[in-house]
Amino acid sequence: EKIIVEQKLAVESIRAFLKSKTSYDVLPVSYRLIVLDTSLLVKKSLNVLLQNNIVSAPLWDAKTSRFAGLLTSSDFINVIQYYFSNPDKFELVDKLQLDGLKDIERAIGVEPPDTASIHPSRPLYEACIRMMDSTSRRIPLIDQDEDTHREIVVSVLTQYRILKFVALNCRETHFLRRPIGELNIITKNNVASCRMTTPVIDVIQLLSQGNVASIPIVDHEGTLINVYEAVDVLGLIKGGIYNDLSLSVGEALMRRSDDFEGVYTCTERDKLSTIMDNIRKSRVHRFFVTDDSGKLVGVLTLSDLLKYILLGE
Amino acid sequence: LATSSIKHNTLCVASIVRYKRKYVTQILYAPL
Amino acid sequence: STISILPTSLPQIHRANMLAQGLPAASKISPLVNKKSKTRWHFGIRSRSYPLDVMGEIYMALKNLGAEWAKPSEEDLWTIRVRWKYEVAQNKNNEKIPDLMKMIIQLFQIETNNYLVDFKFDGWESSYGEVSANVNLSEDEMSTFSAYPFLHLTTRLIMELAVNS
Repeated sequence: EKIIVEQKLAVESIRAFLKSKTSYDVLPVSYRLIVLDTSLLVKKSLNVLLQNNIVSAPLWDAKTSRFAGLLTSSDFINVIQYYFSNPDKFELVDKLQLDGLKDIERAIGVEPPDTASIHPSRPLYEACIRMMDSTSRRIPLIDQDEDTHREIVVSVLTQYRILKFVALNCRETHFLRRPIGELNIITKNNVASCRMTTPVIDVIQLLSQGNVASIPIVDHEGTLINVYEAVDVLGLIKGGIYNDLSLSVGEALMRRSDDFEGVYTCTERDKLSTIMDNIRKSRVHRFFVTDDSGKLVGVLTLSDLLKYILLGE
Repeated sequence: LATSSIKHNTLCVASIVRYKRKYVTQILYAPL
Repeated sequence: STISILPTSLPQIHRANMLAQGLPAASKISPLVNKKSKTRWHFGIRSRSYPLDVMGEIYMALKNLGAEWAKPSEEDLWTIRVRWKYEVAQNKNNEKIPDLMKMIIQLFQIETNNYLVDFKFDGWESSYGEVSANVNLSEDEMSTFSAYPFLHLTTRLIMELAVNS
């Protein structure tokens, strides 16, 4: 009973913290913002992302002198899917510019990502709510240039950065001591999964159709072995392997660089306080929940965590 | 203006700008 | 806590498992080398050409790009005050925005035979005369400045210089 009350109070005070801070407060004192000109070739933009060890960047259209949305791994997934259905269009894909990505979305019939944005001085709580509604995992912070009244992308906030900010600044996270299995925040039903031998193109379809950022790989007994993530697609394209899409997902995972930290797992007995501890200490983007024999039970994403903190209890 | 050497026919320029009390290095990659 | 890292998901272990299965493709695929090539930054652009040649090339490039400049004063031949009309596709609500960007281009000598061309943003003007008076903005507002139009024009100028030379 004590733990339940403590958790409820802790969540409320973390919520109050998120309402008392602005997105601007999350920004480091000094930071870089990498922006890509929309006339850049898609394959060149891939080099820029990989070179800078980032997976997304805002786009800037010099013709209108405005920002033109965000480049994310979903764009590269769209290009792979387009190419897979139009293998004769290699030339077009090779010469594709960033301002051509909209046509690719239309050609394969996917919804353009609804990138909500927010002013940096609005409460952090509002940015989280806006991000959740737009089912995107990142939100551009937009202000106006005082002379030209043109938009400025001040930065892009991600769920990861916000949770890290909470984990680093809210002592109350230590009082979140209820097991996550009791909180009804784990996604258990219809978690799309695949086998090590599944063709990587099928896994990419699962990522796209489910609008998820990772697909667990299980063996014939349902034991979790690995995970294919949306960001792995960048390495696939970089290697030019996307014209050999018959590769199995196991073979495609060989592209992963050696500094990949590995897949985080937990069980339903783990507490949010330990989950937040891990977020504080490492670059973890999701937790796969397994039972004691390692069988996949479900997944706890940063969206699930954020939703619980904002609206749970 | 800060510039970096041209790689893969791509230009990279940057400016450090103050935004309120923080500093943003705004970096632009454009095709040569 | 039962939080842990799945051993079979570590790249080295995954690769060993895949190779153990003797799949033909597996041996062909090498891991992506995440070269953290730190971007090396320089101030402006460097030149070893003769100073007057550098200035000539810059004026030529500015002319080709349709920019204009103030007549240089006798005592300072190495500074160019540029004004550059920034044509933007007129946006929907047709709001009048300042369209003349001012830039200062200056040649510095680093050491003998080593020069540096520096580009500095110098504010906006409007080609229709009205100068955007921002007197009432507080200190904070005054600092919301987007460098991207300035960065875009410098890339155009650098490309013109690269192409010409």
